[in-house]
Amino acid sequence: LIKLVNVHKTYRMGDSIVRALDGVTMDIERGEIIAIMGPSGSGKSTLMNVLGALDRPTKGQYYMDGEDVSGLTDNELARIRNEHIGFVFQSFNLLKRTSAIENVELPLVYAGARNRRERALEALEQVKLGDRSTHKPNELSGGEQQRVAVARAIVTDPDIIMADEPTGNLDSKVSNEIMELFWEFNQDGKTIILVTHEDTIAAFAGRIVQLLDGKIISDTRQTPK
Amino acid sequence: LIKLVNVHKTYRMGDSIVRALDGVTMDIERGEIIAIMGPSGSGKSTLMNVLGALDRPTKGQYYMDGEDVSGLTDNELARIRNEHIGFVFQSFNLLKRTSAIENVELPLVYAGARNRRERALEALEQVKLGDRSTHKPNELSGGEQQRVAVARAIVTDPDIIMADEPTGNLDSKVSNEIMELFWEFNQDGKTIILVTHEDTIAAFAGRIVQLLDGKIISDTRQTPK
Ligand SMILES: Nc1ncnc2c1ncn2[C@@H]1O[C@H](COP(=O)(O)OP(=O)(O)OP(=O)(O)O)[C@@H](O)[C@H]1O
Ligand SMILES: Nc1ncnc2c1ncn2[C@@H]1O[C@H](COP(=O)(O)OP(=O)(O)OP(=O)(O)O)[C@@H](O)[C@H]1O
Ligand SMILES: [Mg+2]
Ligand SMILES: [Mg+2]
Repeated sequence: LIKLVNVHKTYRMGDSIVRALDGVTMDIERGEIIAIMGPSGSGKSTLMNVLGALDRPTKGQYYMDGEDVSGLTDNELARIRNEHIGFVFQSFNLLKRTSAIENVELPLVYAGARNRRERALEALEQVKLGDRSTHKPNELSGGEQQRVAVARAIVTDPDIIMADEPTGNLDSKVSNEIMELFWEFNQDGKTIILVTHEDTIAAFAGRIVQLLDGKIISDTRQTPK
Repeated sequence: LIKLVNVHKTYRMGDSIVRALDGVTMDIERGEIIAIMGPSGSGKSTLMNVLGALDRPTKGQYYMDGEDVSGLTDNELARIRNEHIGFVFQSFNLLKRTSAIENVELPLVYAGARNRRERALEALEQVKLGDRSTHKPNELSGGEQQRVAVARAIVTDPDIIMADEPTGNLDSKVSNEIMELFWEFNQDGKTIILVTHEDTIAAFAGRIVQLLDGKIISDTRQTPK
């Protein structure tokens, strides 16, 4: 489904270089649940942004369904994302002046889908926020904003869900509810790629990829849950 | 040191009412380490904002050192905060167009302190970010931004540190380093008030306050660590 070959992401800051990704090669099959782990600053979000086609590598190739995406325009990449990927950002990335339900409707607007309001409310109810749909992000708690971001990622029923630290601000009960939701999606054949620093969340995955200083230091399969 | 009496914080949204705090009474002694816990949306951040004099209650009294702060102007509250409290926000609240070191220097600028650059760099080194001092927030990982927020809270050497989910984006090694830092501050007689949903972090506290739907449902002392 997704193939990375020797991907590098390098930032030049004045006279120093930051190697956020320093040669990453990995294959992801359809229907996997993968947990990406590693210390703070090790390159997890940078890797997720490359996997989600939100950021282009400095070097190396990225194949989606066998096609090299480096040749695609930004518009074509946005269309692939909107049709196939649901992305949960570590910093939520909600529109500040817009209500929760309008934030969740946004991917449906881009896709030209119908029944947007109903589908958005259903996604909010799946993350237990049906009674906060009119609140703007600054009228929501941190964990509630995070759940709106999860609802926005699942509302288009995407093939692949990429979630960067989806439970960082949530208590264990709500965290479990979000993971159960992802688990159900996976039972329907969807691919789930998660970044987490919590072992209890990684336990849901069938595969754990450990990053350190922009490199994969281990990639192991395990029996989930 | 701090006393809350029957504090309420109520938001009116159209024709519905959100009772973020629904009658909270608590005393905090100098030198305590307190962990405030509870489900997502239970009122933890709202309580922290009232304790940090960042937000006024809708009803009820707030006493700092025996003085009722409701009679103070916003400027006087800002001065008390700058002189006595270091606050770590759940959403970091860093200035986006400013480097890490300039963000950490900011409280020292307000206080008219000397040796600002040196003290700011030292605070960044205490959270292991000495080599990222020139990065702006969008050039830092989530956990690195969180650590800049911690450095900014400790740089003025405040009597009281209030930290809202200070380790939500951090792996366990860096989380422990931040908690060890708070522990050292407490050994120096400083008061630490934390919001967390992680039991491993709450274990450092001598007292745990549990919130549910804006009310304190338990307030228990324990042996820390
Ligand atoms: N400005 C506001 N207007 C309306 N409702 C608000 C506002 N701010 C917060 N709320 C509501 O008040 C409740 C408490 O919010 P608060 O941020 O204190 O929760 P919390 O315990 O910190 O949650 P989390 O663990 O998710 O950060 C939430 O349900 C939230 O929706
Ligand atoms: N735009 C940028 N310019 C310079 N350096 C950057 C930039 N973005 C990220 N970095 C650096 O790249 C490294 C990897 O960042 P990344 O966000 O991928 O880490 P992470 O593993 O997600 O960390 P965390 O767990 O704290 O979220 C960090 O050390 C960060 O300082
Ligand atoms: Mg990250
Ligand atoms: Mg909160």
